[in-house]
Amino acid sequence: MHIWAVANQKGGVGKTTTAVTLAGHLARRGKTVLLVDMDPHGSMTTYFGHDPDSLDQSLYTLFQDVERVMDVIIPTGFENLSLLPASTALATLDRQLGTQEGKGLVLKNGLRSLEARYEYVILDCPPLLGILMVNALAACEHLLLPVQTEFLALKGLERMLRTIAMILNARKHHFIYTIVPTMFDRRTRASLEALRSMREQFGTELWDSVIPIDTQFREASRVGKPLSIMVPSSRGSRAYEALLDRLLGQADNV
Amino acid sequence: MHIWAVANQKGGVGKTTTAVTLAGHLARRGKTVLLVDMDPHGSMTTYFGHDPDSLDQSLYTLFQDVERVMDVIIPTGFENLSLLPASTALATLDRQLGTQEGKGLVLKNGLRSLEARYEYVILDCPPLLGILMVNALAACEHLLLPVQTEFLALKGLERMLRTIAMILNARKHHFIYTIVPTMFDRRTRASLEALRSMREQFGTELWDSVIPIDTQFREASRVGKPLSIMVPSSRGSRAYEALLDRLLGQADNV
Ligand SMILES: Nc1ncnc2c1ncn2[C@@H]1O[C@H](COP(=O)(O)OP(=O)(O)OP(=O)(O)O)[C@@H](O)[C@H]1O
Ligand SMILES: Nc1ncnc2c1ncn2[C@@H]1O[C@H](COP(=O)(O)OP(=O)(O)OP(=O)(O)O)[C@@H](O)[C@H]1O
Ligand SMILES: [Mg+2]
Ligand SMILES: [Mg+2]
Repeated sequence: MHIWAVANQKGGVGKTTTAVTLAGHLARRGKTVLLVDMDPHGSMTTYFGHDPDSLDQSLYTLFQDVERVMDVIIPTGFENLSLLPASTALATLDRQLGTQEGKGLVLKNGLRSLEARYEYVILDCPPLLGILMVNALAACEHLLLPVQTEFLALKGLERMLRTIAMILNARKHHFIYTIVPTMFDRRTRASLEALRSMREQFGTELWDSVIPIDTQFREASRVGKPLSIMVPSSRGSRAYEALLDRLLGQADNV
Repeated sequence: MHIWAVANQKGGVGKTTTAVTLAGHLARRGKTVLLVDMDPHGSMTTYFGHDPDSLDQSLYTLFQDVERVMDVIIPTGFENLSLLPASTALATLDRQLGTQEGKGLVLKNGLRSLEARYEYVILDCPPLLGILMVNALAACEHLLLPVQTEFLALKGLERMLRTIAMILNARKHHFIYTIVPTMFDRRTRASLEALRSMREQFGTELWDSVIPIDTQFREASRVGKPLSIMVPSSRGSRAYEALLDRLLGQADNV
């Protein structure tokens, strides 16, 4: 079972879109996939037609009783694709758990019992650094960092990588991350310059291609379908398929 | 002195863009304007060429000593436009201050001494609900809520309004808010449907026009200029000018 996390503490950069579109491609290829919504705003849960304000079972349940992981998983309506939903109650975890020891491994332990059921698990992280993010970093083997190709987003990326390095120093196991340039608009100088400076600053951890701007992503979220299932031949979907091929090539070496 | 706050706990929806573009228009009209960056990520501070990681004086200083407000204000390089910058130290305020009484009025008291210097103050709020947001709500007379015209963003808006109503119940004075539909893309059904459902759900608190998608906003942030100063005739700048005319029409009635 491969566990990938999608994170960036900056909001609105394409985390949910990345998780949902990659999962759609994997599901179409016949892989069994579990999506985990770790964001108290629950936008991935909403994406698939559920209401994070009114769900009584969710990822929050896992923090009360880790054995109940199988009870909280719900269907998405797409073959091979299941969802562990978020609820707004997740927002209270940081205040409740604060510095309690051992609460950083709840997700990792919860997913262990699903080893035989899902080939891929993709975690959609919240846009902030707290107990949920610590859980995601502890559980995953590969971290994907969507970053908009624009000047302001680069500053946040450097800070995010410094913070992750700090959290990771406390862990011992091997960890890879991939920076995914997204919302690339080849018509604007701002996008081209931002991509050029990313390529100067990073090495192989930066994916060598980009996710272009594609208005069909919004359409997909309106109808609640991954774009990779709705319009597999769209620019956005094809770009994520190329990213998936790179990730699968790497996954075998872990 | 009119104090406007721009907020939405969802990230990447155009808060900084709204604050900077409106401020640019006011400055061009000869009004004296102070921009306040309340976001620990400091994207507005970065926008004007300063580094929130290395500034020793910032909004954070005000929470240590409210008298020092004049020492922390810096120029932006544009006539009539000054900046009270953010620093990353702001991120520690919630943990430090927690439930300490009276820390919700620091900004309101700090700005009071600037009454004669600035005609308009625009607050760029962080993408979360904490002590900084409480300060912004306590200080402002008008709250602007940029909301992307897409399905997922609407869900977050309802939740945000519920939370604001809760915070406001504890206050007594008059308060107005305006919902600003932004990143509107007239080519996609998703945008049209989202706008239609906003218009069904809200009354006069929803601005009757939209801010369109305009790639020049990215260009503006790359060069560190408000779009309203860089290209006043652009689609994005003209839309914010129309919003400003509505806000000024209302401001006189407060
Ligand atoms: N490549 C793209 N081209 C055009 N629009 C995109 C692209 N990727 C994402 N979007 C749109 O941008 C918006 C934000 O994307 P998304 O919700 O995936 O971001 P996020 O990082 O998960 O946000 P949050 O921080 O709120 O969780 C959505 O409307 C989505 O449809
Ligand atoms: N109307 C628009 N058309 C096109 N791009 C826009 C528009 N408004 C904002 N943007 C772009 O969207 C991105 C996010 O905008 P902005 O930084 O203002 O959002 P924010 O809500 O302040 O984000 P954060 O939550 O990180 O503070 C920026 O790249 C900005 O240039
Ligand atoms: Mg998301
Ligand atoms: Mg901002």
